[in-house]
Amino acid sequence: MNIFRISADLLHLASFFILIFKMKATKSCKGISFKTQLMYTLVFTCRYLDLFHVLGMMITFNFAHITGLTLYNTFMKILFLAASYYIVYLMRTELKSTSDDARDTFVLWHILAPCAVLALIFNAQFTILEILWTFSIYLEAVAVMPQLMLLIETGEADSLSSHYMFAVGGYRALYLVNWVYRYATEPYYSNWIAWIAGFVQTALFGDFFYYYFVKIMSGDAALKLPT
Amino acid sequence: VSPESGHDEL
Repeated sequence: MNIFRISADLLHLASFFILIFKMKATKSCKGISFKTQLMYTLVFTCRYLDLFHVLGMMITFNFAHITGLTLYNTFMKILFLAASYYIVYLMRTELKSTSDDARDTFVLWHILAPCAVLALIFNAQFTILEILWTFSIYLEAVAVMPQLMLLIETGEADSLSSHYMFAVGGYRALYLVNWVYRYATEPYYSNWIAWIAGFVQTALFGDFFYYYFVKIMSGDAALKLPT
Repeated sequence: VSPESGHDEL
């Protein structure tokens, strides 16, 4: 565990709270892609299946392999799952009337199918858990596509949405730094699958980061994209 | 063995 990893997880956690705060404060989910949020619930569901194993060990008081890191990871996994499902729940119940589904036009199987095929071919182990974990890594890298398309179509984002996107995009960039740090300081095998996917994921936010920093520099309230 | 199926990150 290192400072880059901890700050990455906290930035990721912040992204959930920014989005939930924005949806609750404005009582609206306008400009937020439901499809991207749905993809994130699928990402965490496929990635954190080992939760059942860890929780099973805890309720049977088998603490032999439970380390502090495992506790931290378990706590964060539960938080991430709860937050992402809550967001999807909010968008389909309380805030359904404000949903932007008409403009949320990205075709999901364009990312689901390639990720599933890639996970079956390029994985570390051909086991259900590992293939689902790998699928979640690939899917998370492109899950932001529907949101980016919606943002481009809208042409601009209010400040909270842009801070949300910065947090979601920034956390994986910090994970890349964490991997470099671990590679340099630990006998750590660099998981090239997570590396490449993490790099693609961060790159996808690239032009968004550019407009975000331009907005910060120019002190604009809303993020403007070239229409 | 770590109960987290070999992945110790989120």
